[in-house]
Amino acid sequence: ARTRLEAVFEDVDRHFRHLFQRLFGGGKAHLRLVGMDDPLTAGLELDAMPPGKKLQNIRLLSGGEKSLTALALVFAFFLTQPSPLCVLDEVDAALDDANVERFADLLEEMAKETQTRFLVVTHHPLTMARMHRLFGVTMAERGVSKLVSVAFDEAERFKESA
Amino acid sequence: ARTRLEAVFEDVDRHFRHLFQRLFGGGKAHLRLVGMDDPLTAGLELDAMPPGKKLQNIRLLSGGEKSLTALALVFAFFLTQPSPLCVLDEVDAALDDANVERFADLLEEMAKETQTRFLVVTHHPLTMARMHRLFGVTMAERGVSKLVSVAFDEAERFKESA
Amino acid sequence: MEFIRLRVSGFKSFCDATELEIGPGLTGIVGPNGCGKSNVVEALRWVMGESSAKGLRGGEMDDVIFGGSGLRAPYDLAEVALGLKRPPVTGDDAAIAVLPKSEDLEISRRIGRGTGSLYRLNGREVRARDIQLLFADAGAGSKSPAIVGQGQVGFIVEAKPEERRRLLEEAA
Amino acid sequence: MEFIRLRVSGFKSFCDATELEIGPGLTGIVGPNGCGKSNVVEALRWVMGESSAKGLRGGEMDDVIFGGSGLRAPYDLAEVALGLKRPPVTGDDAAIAVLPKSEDLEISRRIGRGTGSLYRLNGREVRARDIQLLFADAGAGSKSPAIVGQGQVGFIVEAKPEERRRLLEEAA
Ligand SMILES: Nc1ncnc2c1ncn2[C@@H]1O[C@H](COP(=O)(O)OP(=O)(O)OP(=O)(O)O)[C@@H](O)[C@H]1O
Ligand SMILES: Nc1ncnc2c1ncn2[C@@H]1O[C@H](COP(=O)(O)OP(=O)(O)OP(=O)(O)O)[C@@H](O)[C@H]1O
Ligand SMILES: [Mg+2]
Ligand SMILES: [Mg+2]
Repeated sequence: ARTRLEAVFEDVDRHFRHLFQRLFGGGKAHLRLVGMDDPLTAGLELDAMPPGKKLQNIRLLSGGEKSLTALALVFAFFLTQPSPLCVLDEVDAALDDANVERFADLLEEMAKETQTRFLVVTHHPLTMARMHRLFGVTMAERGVSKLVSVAFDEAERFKESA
Repeated sequence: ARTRLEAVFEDVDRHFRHLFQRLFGGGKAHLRLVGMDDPLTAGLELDAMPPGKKLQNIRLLSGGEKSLTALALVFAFFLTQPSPLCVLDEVDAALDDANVERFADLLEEMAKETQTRFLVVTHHPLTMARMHRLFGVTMAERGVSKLVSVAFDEAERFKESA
Repeated sequence: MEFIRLRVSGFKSFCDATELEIGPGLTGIVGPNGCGKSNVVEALRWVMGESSAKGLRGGEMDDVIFGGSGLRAPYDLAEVALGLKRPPVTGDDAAIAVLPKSEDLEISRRIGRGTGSLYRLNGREVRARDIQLLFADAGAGSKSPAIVGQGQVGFIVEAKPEERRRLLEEAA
Repeated sequence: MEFIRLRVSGFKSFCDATELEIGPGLTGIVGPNGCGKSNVVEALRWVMGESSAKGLRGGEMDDVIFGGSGLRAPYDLAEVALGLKRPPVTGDDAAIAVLPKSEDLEISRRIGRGTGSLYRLNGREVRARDIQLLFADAGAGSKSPAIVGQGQVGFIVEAKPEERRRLLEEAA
């Protein structure tokens, strides 16, 4: 069991280092297995250093930096054990425009390289623009939801509350 | 002590009902004091019903509805006991464009009616546009923050990561 | 395994039957606050075997049944169906006896008020356990790190080291 | 009481002294992810008497001192000063003996690595308690519901009823 866990750890860590640099455009990050002498309490630690900053406790990361670091880790797990489906519910809410673009670049690449299907819930126009298709959820009748396929030029209209 | 708490409760509740309807453009909400027989464990409950929906457990509210309901309550406390300063750090992150406009309308009105000074951290262009002045935080030197006053036409440039 | 379509009826705010096509690549889900986007994500997790009502923002599992609106009365039944495509059956796959030979699968979960949930696989009744196993083998369970709920993205960074290890074990 | 300016130096990512003017009405604070916007909010809460390091995303209070960057060495000192204007002193106000008669107040808090915090009010050393009382009376303390931190807006809705009652008591 241990060697298997360690093998998976090495895979996830390799992907995490690479994805962190892609999403931050630089910097360094890695994973650490701590307390391995007792596998039942062992833990997975995370060190992250955005570009130009010093290595610090990850709790000091900003809201947006935390989201990007977390996305790098989610995708690292994902690349290690591909899943047929990935669902992301407003993961871009804390990101500024430049980071939304980097996030969307990565999504497009993941969609090309894997067979995975992605469902991405978002309010962000930059993320919407990169989707291959859009579904709108409407409440034409208040309190009652319906799903409709939406053309890209209609998307702007969809964002608005009734 | 009790009558004082109940008097404040009535004020906050009155403001909350009114602000909820302003922010949601309709619907109903109110506060309830529960367990008042033992003031040490008494609690403040919240019922909220967005327009066209049924009254439900507030946990079922969506991300954006939860932010708006919370803002109505924060401002209700605020109107009951005015404070010289109000700081809001990305409270508009989960809101769609129409709700950002309603939130910004309310902010403008609060700024007119009270002497309170507001500091509003935001990435949302619609919120930025309503500010009376803008300060940008730059990291021209990576890892080192500086505060600079920003003209409105420069604000777009400020949003971008280096 | 490929996810093809999700049909929702009577689940949360989706009282009338409605369908989401899950095409290859990137499908965006958009709409104003409170319109039902996160409810779609929860419908997906529910049909895949989610057993915690709290994990679906409810108090008890009946909270997922349409509770009525300003104009409509509450429903008593909710059903979510998931259309999948599977690669042709090989030797060891057959070990999961419940899997039919065909490549098209339809998994559905139905709940009646006060009467509990019922799962079906291509029309035949199966246990929750079989469904959870089916998805876990494909690396896509309702608790998989590949499903990130609203407000949850920072969770992995804020979690305790032991909680993160558990994600590693799931991937192992 | 009016808040006029905030001067930050050596606090978190603000190593060089820099100043925010707090004008009447709405002041927006903008900038890319990780540039230091929330650090400004924390500087404000810190000078107003925040006593929990965890509430400032740190492990211990020394974590608020500039810890260095790719190019700069760590600092050993952090200071935040807050400029205020007070309405002219009336009878009962004078009861807070520490308050000077003048209308312009400057409150500052300084911390040295390993040596703890020091508060000053118009240059004279005061206790943390005096500062916390000063702001509590004006309805603006570091824990006031009028300061909503990042990601905290939903807290009031998710909190337990007893926790919300405490907010009511603060306003009473
Ligand atoms: N059992 C139910 N019956 C009817 N309506 C329900 C039920 N459960 C939840 N809802 C409604 O669904 C709405 C929430 O939907 P959801 O959380 O999916 O919104 P959303 O589109 O994700 O919005 P946001 O962009 O704000 O996150 C609530 O307003 C709630 O009233
Ligand atoms: N003591 C310290 N010394 C140096 N830098 C620090 C210190 N404490 C925090 N930081 C840095 O401050 C940055 C976080 O800043 P902050 O949280 O204010 O960003 P923000 O502008 O709010 O971003 P976002 O828009 O993502 O919320 C982190 O990158 C962290 O490295
Ligand atoms: Mg949602
Ligand atoms: Mg921030």
